[in-house]
Amino acid sequence: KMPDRMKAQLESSLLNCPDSLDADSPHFYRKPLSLPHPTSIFFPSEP
Amino acid sequence: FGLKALVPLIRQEDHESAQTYDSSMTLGADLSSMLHSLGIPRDSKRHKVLYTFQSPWAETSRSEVEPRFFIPESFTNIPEVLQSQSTPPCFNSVQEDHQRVALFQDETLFYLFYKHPGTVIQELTYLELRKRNWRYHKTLKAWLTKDPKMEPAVSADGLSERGSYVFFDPQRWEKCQRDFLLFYNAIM
Amino acid sequence: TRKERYFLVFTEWVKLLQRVETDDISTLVFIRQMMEKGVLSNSDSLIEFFKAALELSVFSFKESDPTGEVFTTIDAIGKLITKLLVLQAFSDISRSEYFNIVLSVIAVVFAKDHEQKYVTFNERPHFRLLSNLLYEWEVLRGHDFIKISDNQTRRELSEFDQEFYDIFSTYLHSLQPIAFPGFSFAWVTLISHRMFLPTMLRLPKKSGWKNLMLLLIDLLNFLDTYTSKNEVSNAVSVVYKGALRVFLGISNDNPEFLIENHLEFMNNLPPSYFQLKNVILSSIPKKMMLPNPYDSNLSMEKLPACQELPEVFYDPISDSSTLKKPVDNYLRIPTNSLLRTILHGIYKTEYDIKNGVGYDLLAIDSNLVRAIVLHIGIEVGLENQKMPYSALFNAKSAYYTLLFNLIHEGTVELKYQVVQVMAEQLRYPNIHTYWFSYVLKTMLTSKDWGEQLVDIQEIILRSLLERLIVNKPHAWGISVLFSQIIRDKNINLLELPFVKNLPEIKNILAPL
Repeated sequence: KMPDRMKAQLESSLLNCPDSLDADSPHFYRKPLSLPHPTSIFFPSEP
Repeated sequence: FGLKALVPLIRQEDHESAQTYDSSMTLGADLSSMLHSLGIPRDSKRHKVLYTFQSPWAETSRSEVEPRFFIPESFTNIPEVLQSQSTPPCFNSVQEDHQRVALFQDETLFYLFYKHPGTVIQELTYLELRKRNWRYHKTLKAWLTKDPKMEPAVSADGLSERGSYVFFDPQRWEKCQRDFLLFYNAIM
Repeated sequence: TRKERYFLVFTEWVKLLQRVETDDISTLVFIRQMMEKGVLSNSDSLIEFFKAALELSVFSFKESDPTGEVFTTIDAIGKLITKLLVLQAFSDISRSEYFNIVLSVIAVVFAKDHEQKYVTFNERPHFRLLSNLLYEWEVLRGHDFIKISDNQTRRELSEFDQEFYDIFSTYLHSLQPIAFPGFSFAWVTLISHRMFLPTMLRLPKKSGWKNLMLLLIDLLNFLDTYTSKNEVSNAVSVVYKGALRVFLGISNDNPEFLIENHLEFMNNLPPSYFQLKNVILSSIPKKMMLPNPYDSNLSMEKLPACQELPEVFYDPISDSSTLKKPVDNYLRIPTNSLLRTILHGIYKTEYDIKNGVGYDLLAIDSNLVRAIVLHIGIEVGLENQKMPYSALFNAKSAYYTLLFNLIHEGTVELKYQVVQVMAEQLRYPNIHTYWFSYVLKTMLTSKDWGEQLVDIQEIILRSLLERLIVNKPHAWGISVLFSQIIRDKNINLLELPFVKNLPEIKNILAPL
């Protein structure tokens, strides 16, 4: 029988289960391709 | 150890409680959806799936993960690419860099436009695409150009035209032809 | 305190990586300064520094805004660890010692966090760090470390590559779910990580297989311990589904790993996991095309593949086992005294609690029975290359009589164990599948059983049916044997007494 403490830990592990983004490549600084520049408000603002 | 032991597995009890075994482990489940989520088989050939394995559970495989890849040395130190000292080149001034941008093909311009918002390169690609008769649609947030094969019909009030246009779809990353009613004030 | 000073140094490192690219010269200068100023000058300061950096990273993960970049500090540590793996001269300590020190600090900080925080423990930062180490190393080792310009270092790293995975998998083994249940889902994700599992499967000379087996057996042991008969907790059944998906991936990419290690897997598989058992035993060699198992004029005798020896990753009945001698002697000269020795040697000293289908405990050592049966199969396979068909496919051969006598003289449990393990050998076309299907078919209608015949027939049928009533995949050898039995004129299954009084079974067999 799984002890209650262990059961609780297993449940919390299920809740925090890493997803594929956690396993993705680490993010580091990348030299920007170009400097910030005021572009039209209609342009997409998120990559 | 005889056949009688298998009877509880075979007789699918209607109420869960009588279920002596968790049937998902004994009789198991139809694996086709699990195999499909793994990308097996993708086509007749057998492809390796573990190199791009996102997670043991389909539910947490929310996004593609960067697979193992290798950038050959020859791809990183290309001297003088686009007359730039450093690789990859950088674009920091509209005056000096716009002629370099003219060397890119359309898809590269679209990529730079969507990938680097709010930067000089987005401005440069905008200018270059306009030069190539593409127009940016403010509400669709997509680029379109006239389908050279046919002339659109301008509306009586002169505020719009109906015709066939080529759009660049950034979701599917391809150009597609559409019949469309274009309002002149919707494009930049 | 010194610890706070280490916090500051580490924070500087994190900020540096947010301003320059990771291969920028300033990162090397920073590391050199850490060495010269005593932050990383010896093992003690190395341990203290990493302990401080790790605690700060785990803390900052918890404090940071979940929608933002939660892993900035964790990613920075991973980068520092791998840079030091490459850059250090490793004069006073070796690369392996350094990597062991770093991983043991990671394990200590992890264990403390896991125990102290109890249910509020969050596995993600610890997962991310280990995942990053796999990622960074994978990037480094591409094309045999071609990114490393210095030849001496490149050669050292290439030699160290296998050790990297040995050491890494050893630490994963110590973090297994039975030991750290709060890390279970991260752990299953790590052992199937795209930068770990395929690499362990394909390291030169299968050098990653032993440790990979260890980890997969850890997973099966965890499942076996907590899969109880009438109720399986939701979390455990999710772990099971993850395990099933991992095994399907392995079976697709590297079936030979499951083929050559099937004995170890069967020894550790929870007995009620019929579908996972089928997945493992249904693996077929990559290039092999399977003939249709239901084809009525299919005969294993005519299949050249059925003469091939299946690869086995190790000899099942190792010299250390007390029974290797009596078994080998019996195969040479069958005597009753040897048989008695074997029969006495396979009982366990205490009951084995098993969540079996139809039984709760075993008195006989199933691993030993499995080893003996497979050992006999291996011997037959070797003999088959020298001796004529009639010598081996013969109910008078020592190989057959040993199995026959173990069943005949054994308790009903032993009968079941031997038959079930023989059924496990019915896999893709090879000499084991061929010979054991000959043995089972012969035993099914052999008059030598006397009044035991009906019992043996029931046990054989049960061992086959339990593998076929399950959702696919089905092992090729099982399907072939069963369809041959259905067509066999010498036996009418529906007339058998134990079928007659079990309508559920009869309903399955009648249409077939």
